Amino acid sequence: SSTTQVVHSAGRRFIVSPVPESRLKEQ
Amino acid sequence: AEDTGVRVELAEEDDGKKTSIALRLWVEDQKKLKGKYKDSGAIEFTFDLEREVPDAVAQEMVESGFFLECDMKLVSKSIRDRVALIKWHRERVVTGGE
Repeated sequence: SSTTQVVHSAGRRFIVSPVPESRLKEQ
Repeated sequence: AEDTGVRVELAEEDDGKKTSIALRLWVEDQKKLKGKYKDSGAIEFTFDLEREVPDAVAQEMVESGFFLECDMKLVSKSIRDRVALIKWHRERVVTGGE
């Protein structure tokens, strides 16, 4: 999948995944 | 809450008990951001409602390259609003109801 993980030096994990189209505001 | 262009929602169901809760943040309206934003998607993270402050998480997001320093306050405010809502909801459930 296109999910990635970023770990900050303080230890927190950020899991990044695509935002579904339906959750984005019309531009 | 004010529309910051940055959405923060619960990434899991709130059982009202755990202090650490998963949140998901994404940019809904890039025009609200001051800095150039690299569209990386929705960022999921856990937040400790008792021990952590939104500013610290926003700072870590900046340091991790998700946002620029100039948008830190906006990101922090978005998290703070959501956290306040979660806490308000929990208090209402505890003091109201049964």
